[in-house]
Amino acid sequence: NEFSTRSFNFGAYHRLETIYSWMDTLVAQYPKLVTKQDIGRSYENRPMYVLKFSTGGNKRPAIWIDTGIHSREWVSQATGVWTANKIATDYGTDASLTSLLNTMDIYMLLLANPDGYAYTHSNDRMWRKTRSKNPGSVCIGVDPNRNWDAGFGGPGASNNPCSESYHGPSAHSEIEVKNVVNLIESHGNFKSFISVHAYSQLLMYPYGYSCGSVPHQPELVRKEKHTVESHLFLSDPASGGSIDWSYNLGIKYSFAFELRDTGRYGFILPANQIIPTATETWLALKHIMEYVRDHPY
Amino acid sequence: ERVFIGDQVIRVNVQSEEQIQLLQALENQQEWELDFWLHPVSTELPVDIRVPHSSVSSVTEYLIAHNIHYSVIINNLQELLDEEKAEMEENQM
Repeated sequence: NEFSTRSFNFGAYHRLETIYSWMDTLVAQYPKLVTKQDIGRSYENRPMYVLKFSTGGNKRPAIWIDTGIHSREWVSQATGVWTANKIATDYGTDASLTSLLNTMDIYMLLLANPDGYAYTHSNDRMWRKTRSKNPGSVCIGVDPNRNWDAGFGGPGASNNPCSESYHGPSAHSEIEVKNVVNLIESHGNFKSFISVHAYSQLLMYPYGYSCGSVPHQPELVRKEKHTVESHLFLSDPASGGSIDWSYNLGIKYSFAFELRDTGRYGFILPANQIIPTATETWLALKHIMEYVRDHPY
Repeated sequence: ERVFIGDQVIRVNVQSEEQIQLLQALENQQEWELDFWLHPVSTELPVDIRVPHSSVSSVTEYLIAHNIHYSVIINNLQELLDEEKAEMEENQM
């Protein structure tokens, strides 16, 4: 339905099928820069696609960005779409981004919870979790950001399948999580892992809730704080989170964003807020990516 | 399709550790089906809770009984969802 990326309305919320279709148009429009990788299937058998931005090389140092692991946080997925387009269109014109992509790859998972996202469009706009069945319970789904093998089942997670923060029966029990784990581990050269959420306009570093137990905490906080002024750092007591797992894996520059979605509207942020949100987020994302490029390890 | 007619989203500006514990107790209160958009973590951060229509009176009574002040930030969630849906249909056209 979308004839080209130029006719796509980035200031609107879209269904999963429309976003997947748009991804194909982006790949078609920038074939030398963008490819689409199938990383597996969701619980309900939907494909999961990663957009890979690369100018060549084999398993170059890479940056990971995922959006919308909590399905109702619609501005995250919408920001991901805008950002993917921004990367494609700015390559070759933005000197900093161009130099980054000449040495590093960027991987973007725009729909990290495809079943949940589809469900928010059809049955329950406030759905947050996956759609997997929980044996012995009438309640469906696992919080995919409590399901990672990092402090699994600890503070901030629930062992009740009916809870919005249910951690699941075991770490990586959710196929959507496992698909990402498989890709990151098999690649082996990710230098940054960024997970994009929405609500409270914050930037979080790994194990923030344990306040300082992360060896690189001073660098992760100090180096970003001065330039990412619109974002604060928060202690968020949530075990089993993706950035804790990625940090444990050795990916030092692991961050989670909470995009603006608060105040009067909650998760029902009006669509006219998508582009302002994405635009301000891009400045922060770009800053982190430049830091990753300039401080290899 | 699930509807949210009369569901409210309330905000509590937590004043003390005791209030945090009282709100954390609410998190484990399954029968009211509360959806915490912002969890009770510290006195520096607000707590946002989506309260189903059927639980509004119980929750407000609980808060008042424990002298916990709150404000309503969304009075009827379904109204916002209807606006969003209309906006999406317009965009689709």
